[in-house]
Amino acid sequence: GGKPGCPSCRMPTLEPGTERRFLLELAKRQILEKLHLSERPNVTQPVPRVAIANALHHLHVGEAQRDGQLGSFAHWDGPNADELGYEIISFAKTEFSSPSSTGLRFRFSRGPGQDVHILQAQLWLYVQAPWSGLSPAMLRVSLGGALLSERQLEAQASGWHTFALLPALQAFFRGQEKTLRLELECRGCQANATAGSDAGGSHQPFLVAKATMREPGQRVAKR
Amino acid sequence: SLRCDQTSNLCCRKDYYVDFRDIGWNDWIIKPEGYQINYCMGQCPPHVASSPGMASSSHTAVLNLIRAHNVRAGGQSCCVPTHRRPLSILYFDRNSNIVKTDIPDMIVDACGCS
Repeated sequence: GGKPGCPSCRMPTLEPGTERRFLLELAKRQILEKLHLSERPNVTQPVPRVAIANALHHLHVGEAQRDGQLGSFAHWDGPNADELGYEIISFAKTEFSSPSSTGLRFRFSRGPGQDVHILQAQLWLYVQAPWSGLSPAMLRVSLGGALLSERQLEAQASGWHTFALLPALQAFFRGQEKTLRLELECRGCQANATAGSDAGGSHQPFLVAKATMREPGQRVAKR
Repeated sequence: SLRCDQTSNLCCRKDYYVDFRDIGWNDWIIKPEGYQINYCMGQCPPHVASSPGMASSSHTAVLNLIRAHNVRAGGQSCCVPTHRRPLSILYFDRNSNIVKTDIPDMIVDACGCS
């Protein structure tokens, strides 16, 4: 309707109400299409805001960089043109908890045929201290019974510890599984030292990863 | 290119801000609160055809004047985006994971005649 638009583009001049409806629909379609989502996500189990704030704070403050680890949740040199580069923080759900061990569960989804390539992966764990006994404690991270990483905890104070888990996450994303289960075992610690997620959600363990994702049928990017 | 105003109906950039609350998506998109979607509109008469907004050089202007005198060579010309920026976004995915990514070509920065 309205005044005749540009004849060669047949784009009519939009009335204000039409313009608003048209642009809001266009924004929705653009965002879903470019995020490779078929519909908007429904956030059914919101993560406690304090856990999110804690995670983003630690990732931004460069804590991990002080340990010489990766982990800045900041922009990096970016993916190839035909790949979507992204960073993800996945908060653990506690699957089981005994005085010396905790089971963590992470969930990841990807569309059919989507090819996800993990570039960096790191587990963040909060450990309560002091632990029982004089000998330093040993913290072990396993996947399906296979040891992924272990660390002797020197400091007596509670705090965050990070574990690089790149090979494990790359292998996981090569499969079709949606749920990643990790086991934590803390020898020589006090009871429930790694059950961070029970501490009101502010010390929920989380995984942070950087990845590129290519849609099915997209040409292989030359590196 | 020019931002649209009332005085001209030539090809220009029309600014429009989409607030994610207006589409009820502020529950899963954490940051930003919205973005400038913008779009291109306006006429592309022969003498400005294929001029990339104000960036056109004097050579292009002369070329267009020549073209304007034999319109047949001009062909159809459209007002289209000539420069777009990515949108950095932080959102919850369906597993309540937090995802950060840069969506390419989301913000129309400049328009010009094809």
